[in-house]
Amino acid sequence: SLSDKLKRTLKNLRGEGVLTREHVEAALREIRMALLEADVNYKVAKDFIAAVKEKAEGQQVWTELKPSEQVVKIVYDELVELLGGTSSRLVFTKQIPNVVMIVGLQGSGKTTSTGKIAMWLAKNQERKPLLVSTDVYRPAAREQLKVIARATGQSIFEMPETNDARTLAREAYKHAQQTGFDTLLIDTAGRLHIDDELMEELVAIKGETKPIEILFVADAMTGQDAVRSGEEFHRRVGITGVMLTKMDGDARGGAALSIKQVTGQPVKFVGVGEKYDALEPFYPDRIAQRILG
Amino acid sequence: FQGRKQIDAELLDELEEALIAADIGVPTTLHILENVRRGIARNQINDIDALKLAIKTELLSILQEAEKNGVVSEESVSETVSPYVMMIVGVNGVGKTTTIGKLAQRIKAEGNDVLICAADTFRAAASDQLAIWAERTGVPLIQQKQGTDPAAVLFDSLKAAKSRNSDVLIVDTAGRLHNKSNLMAELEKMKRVAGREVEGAPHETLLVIDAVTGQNGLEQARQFLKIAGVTGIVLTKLDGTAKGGIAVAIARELNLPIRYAGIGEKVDDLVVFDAEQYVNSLFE
Ligand SMILES: Nc1nc2c(ncn2[C@@H]2O[C@H](COP(=O)(O)OP(=O)(O)OP(=O)(O)O)[C@@H](O)[C@H]2O)c(=O)[nH]1
Ligand SMILES: Nc1nc2c(ncn2[C@@H]2O[C@H](COP(=O)(O)OP(=O)(O)OP(=O)(O)O)[C@@H](O)[C@H]2O)c(=O)[nH]1
Ligand SMILES: [Mg+2]
Ligand SMILES: [Mg+2]
Repeated sequence: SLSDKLKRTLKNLRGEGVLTREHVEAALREIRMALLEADVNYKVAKDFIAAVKEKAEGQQVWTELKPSEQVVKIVYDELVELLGGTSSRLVFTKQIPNVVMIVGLQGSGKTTSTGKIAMWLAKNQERKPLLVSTDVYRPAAREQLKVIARATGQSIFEMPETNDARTLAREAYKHAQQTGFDTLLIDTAGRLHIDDELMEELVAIKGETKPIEILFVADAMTGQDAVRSGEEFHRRVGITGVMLTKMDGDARGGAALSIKQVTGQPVKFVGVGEKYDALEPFYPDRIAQRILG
Repeated sequence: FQGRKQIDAELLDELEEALIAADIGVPTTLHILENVRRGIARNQINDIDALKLAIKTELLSILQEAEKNGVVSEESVSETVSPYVMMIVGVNGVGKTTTIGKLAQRIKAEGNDVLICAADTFRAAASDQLAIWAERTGVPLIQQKQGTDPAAVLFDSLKAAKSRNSDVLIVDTAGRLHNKSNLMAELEKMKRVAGREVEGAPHETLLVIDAVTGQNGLEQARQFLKIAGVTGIVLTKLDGTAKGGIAVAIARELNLPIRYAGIGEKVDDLVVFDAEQYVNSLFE
C-alpha cells in the first residue's frame, strides 16, 4: 500500500520540525507511481502532485504522526476534496417529466444502470420513472431494457415501428407527459466520442427532451483514455454527473479522479454488481482510499 | 551532437509519458526505457529517429516473443478431433458476444461448418443478442432459456456439434469479474465438461480485453489465465482513441499473444492482429 511504501521511503529521513523538501520529493515519486497504477491520467496525476507538493512543503511536522503518515494524510485529504462532496441526489424540478439521459462508451453499463437508477429513484426519491431505450443499433438492446424493466417492476415505453432514436425519445416524452410519469430515463446506445454522427444524435435527443441530468456512465477499469472520452462527451453534449460501474471488481478506479478533473462534474453513483439493486451513492473518501491502495 | 544528452533527457520524459498514456503501464515502460538508455550510453542511438525506432523495436520484440510462445492454432489440432472448440471469456461489456458474431463470419468464410453455443444464460437478452448475430451470419445457434446452467447448454452444444459434424464450436460465456471466485469456478467447470466431451477441448480460450482498459487488465489476464487457461487475447474497440497498451504489459508478463483486434461494431470489423502495424500506431 502507499502508506507502507512511504514508510520505507521516508524512514531514514529525520523528522525535524517541518516536512523538508527532501521528505516531500522522496514521497512524491511513490505517490505518482500509486496514482498511475490506479489509472489516474498522467496529466491529472502531475497536477495533483504539484498541488500536494505545495501543501506539504514547509508544513509543521505533527508530533502524533510520522512524516510518512503525515504525507499520506495530505494526499488523502487532497484527493477527497478534489473528488468532491457533492450530493448524489438528483435535483428535480416541478416539470412533468424530468428527463435523465444515460450516455457513454460501448459496454460501460448504461442499460443495466438505467434499470438500477430507475429502481433507486422510485425507492429513495419517490419518483415514478418511465424507461425508454433509444438504442436502435445494438442487437436486442431494446429487448434487454424491456427484460430489465420487467425484472424491476418498472414501466417502459416501446415503439417497435420506428428505428429512429430521436423519434423514440420524443414519443416517450409525450407519453410520460400524458400519463403522468414524473421522470423519464433515456438509455442511449454506446458510442465513441469521435463518432460525429452519433455525438450529434445525443445533442438532438437532448434538444428534444431538455434533460435535467445527463449521466456519463464510465467503467471503473478505464485507463488513461478516461480523460479523452469524458472531456469529449462533456464538450459536445454536456454531462451533469458520472456513474462509475463495475466497482465490485478490483480496479482501483483512478478514472473517477481523471473524469472529475477534466469535466468538473461529480461522480453521483457507483455500480457494485450485476443485480438491479447494486447501486450506491458515491462516497469520495471510499474511492480515495481505493485509489491510494 | 553537442546538446544530445540534454535533448535525450527531456525527450525520454516525453516518450515515457507517451507510453504511460497508451496504458503500457509503469513497469513495462521503465523496462523499455532502461534498454533504450543502455543503447544511448553505448552511442548506438544518436538522434530522435533512432530513439523512436529503438522504442518501437522493444515493443515489437515483446509482442513477437509472446506470439512465439503463445498459441495453439487450429492447425496444431488433429483433423480427427472434432469439433474444434473455442471458448470466449472476459469481464463484463468488453465485446465477447459481438466478437463471436465476427469470428463466426470469418471462420465460416474459410469453409468451415460453424456452430455457436449461447452459454450466457444469465444476463438480460444475452441469447437474443447472440441469436441475431447467428441469423446475420447464417450460423446455427444452440440456446436455452435464461437461468439454465451454462455447463448444460455447453454439453448440449458439444453433442449437437458432434452429431452435425460441425468443424468449429464457438462458445459465448457471460461476462464475469475475475475477483468473483464462484463465477470463475463456473468457467473452470465448463472447461472440464468440454474436455470430457471432446479431446483437448477447449482448444482455444480467447480472453477479450477492451482497449480502454487500464492496469486492471493485467490482473484480469492473470486470473483468467490461472483459472481458465487462456491461450490468446482479442483486443476490442481499437477504433476508439484508447491504444490498448495493456495488451503489451500482458504479453510481457504472461506471454499471451494478441490473436485478433476488434475495430468496430459491424460483422467485418475484426482483423488478425498485426504487431508491426499496432506498434507504429502507438506513436501516431
Ligand atoms: N459486475 C458488474 N457488472 C456490471 C455492472 N454494471 C453493468 N454490468 C455488466 O456490464 C455488462 C454491460 O452492461 P450493459 O448495461 O449492457 O452496458 P451498455 O453500456 O448498455 O452497453 P452498450 O449499450 O452496448 O454500450 C453487462 O454484463 C452488465 O451486467 C456493475 O456495476 N458490476
Ligand atoms: N466501437 C467498438 N465497439 C465494440 C467493439 N466490439 C464490441 N463493441 C460494442 O461493445 C458493446 C458490448 O459488446 P458485447 O458483445 O455485448 O460485450 P460482451 O462482452 O458480450 O458483454 P457482456 O456479455 O454483457 O459481458 C456493444 O455495444 C458492441 O457493439 C469494437 O471492436 N469496437
Ligand atoms: Mg446498452
Ligand atoms: Mg455477451
